[in-house]
Amino acid sequence: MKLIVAVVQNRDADTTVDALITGGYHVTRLASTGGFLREGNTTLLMGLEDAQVDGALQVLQRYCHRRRHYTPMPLVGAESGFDLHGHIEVEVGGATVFVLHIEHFEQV
Amino acid sequence: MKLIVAVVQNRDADTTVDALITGGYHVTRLASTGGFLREGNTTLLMGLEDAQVDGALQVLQRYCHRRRHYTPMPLVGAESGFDLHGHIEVEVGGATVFVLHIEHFEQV
Amino acid sequence: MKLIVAVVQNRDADTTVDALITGGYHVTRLASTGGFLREGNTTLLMGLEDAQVDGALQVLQRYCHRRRHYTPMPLVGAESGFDLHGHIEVEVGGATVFVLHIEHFEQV
Ligand SMILES: Nc1ncnc2c1ncn2[C@@H]1O[C@@H]2COP(=O)(O)O[C@H]3[C@@H](O)[C@H](n4cnc5c(N)ncnc54)O[C@@H]3COP(=O)(O)O[C@H]2[C@H]1O
Ligand SMILES: Nc1ncnc2c1ncn2[C@@H]1O[C@@H]2COP(=O)(O)O[C@H]3[C@@H](O)[C@H](n4cnc5c(N)ncnc54)O[C@@H]3COP(=O)(O)O[C@H]2[C@H]1O
Ligand SMILES: Nc1ncnc2c1ncn2[C@@H]1O[C@@H]2COP(=O)(O)O[C@H]3[C@@H](O)[C@H](n4cnc5c(N)ncnc54)O[C@@H]3COP(=O)(O)O[C@H]2[C@H]1O
Repeated sequence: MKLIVAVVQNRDADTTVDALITGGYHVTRLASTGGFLREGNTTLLMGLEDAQVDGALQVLQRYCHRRRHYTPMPLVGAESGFDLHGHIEVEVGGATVFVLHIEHFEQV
Repeated sequence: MKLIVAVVQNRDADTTVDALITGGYHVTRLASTGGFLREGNTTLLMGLEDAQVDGALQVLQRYCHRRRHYTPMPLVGAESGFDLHGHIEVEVGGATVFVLHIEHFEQV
Repeated sequence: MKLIVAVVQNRDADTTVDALITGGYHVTRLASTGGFLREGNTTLLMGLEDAQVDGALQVLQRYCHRRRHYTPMPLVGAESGFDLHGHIEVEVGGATVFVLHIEHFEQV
């Protein structure tokens, strides 16, 4: 079994969770915050069989969208351009996904 | 060392955490939400020695209870029966437990 | 790649996240609660290259401070002393850090 830990934007969270549930996946969601933009986002936890990982990644790809955020000058702008008004444009990904190995799974 | 990630029902969270603490385990709790029922639940994180895992699982077994939830028709009902009034009955487990391997542990 | 899961005190969370971001790390933060003191704290998630782990641990060491908390008699006091007024003194660490192995990383 694998544990998927996926950080998605709040705007995509509801439709993404619905699509995962409809697809038969089991999902737990946690409210989280991005370190750079300090904006709310959503962290999803999904325990699933190894063979289900690719399918879950496809759902994330389909329902999570990259967006450009305009943000008043955060700490560092290494990965973004500057504009005239002291705002910087930051591209925020659809989903950031970590796949971990589960040594043991149990429902008590 | 292992990291236990356990999703428990809110009604069991306080007594379960107290029992874990009394048993000498160290626990961090996070508010979470179930993807299917969209109800609040609790995610526990416990870093512990390999030899402590079975004891922790026993505490979860003892203090987390399976319950039947009546819920207005959610997305899909594959794992549950239907009743006359458009509600479905869903069985929610005591605790859903993932055991992960910790490569390195440190308290700074 | 590795996933760092670090539990830090709320008082250190902002400066620690800022220092991690300035150092080029990517961080997601989650509100959490300590099982023993039942006080709010912060859980940080950081996916990073193996070679970045030591640098991130140094940031945590520098910005997270051990403190003594006075707390009305919690459940058990095994790791702390007692004082006259029914309060116990508990030493709370700077950061509790778990390093996990990431099998697969993807940004969709
Ligand atoms: N230290 C830094 N210096 C310069 N630019 C930086 C930066 N940290 C983040 N960014 C940029 O800002 C966007 C938003 O980051 P934030 O930390 O608010 O929100 C992040 C964070 O909550 C999470 N995330 C991404 N990578 C992560 C990782 N390796 N570990 C933990 N969380 C991560 O996913 C959200 C979206 O990330 P995404 O990469 O799509 O988009 C990031 C990235 O383009
Ligand atoms: N896609 C789906 N199709 C049909 N029925 C579904 C379903 N997803 C969940 N269910 C059913 O609904 C109950 C509540 O799920 P919920 O997602 O709200 O709340 C879940 C979820 O937050 C968490 N959970 C369970 N398995 C998980 C997994 N593999 N990965 C992540 N979280 C999980 O534990 C809570 C209780 O789960 P439990 O299995 O005892 O009970 C589940 C299960 O009986
Ligand atoms: N069962 C127990 N019996 C006696 N004393 C106990 C105890 N559990 C905790 N303590 C003491 O109380 C302090 C606060 O614990 P708390 O659970 O509120 O807050 C904890 C918890 O949220 C987290 N944490 C520490 N170790 C952990 C672990 N192995 N697994 C998960 N979370 C952990 O980090 C916070 C600070 O921990 P730290 O070790 O620095 O400091 C701990 C420790 O000195």
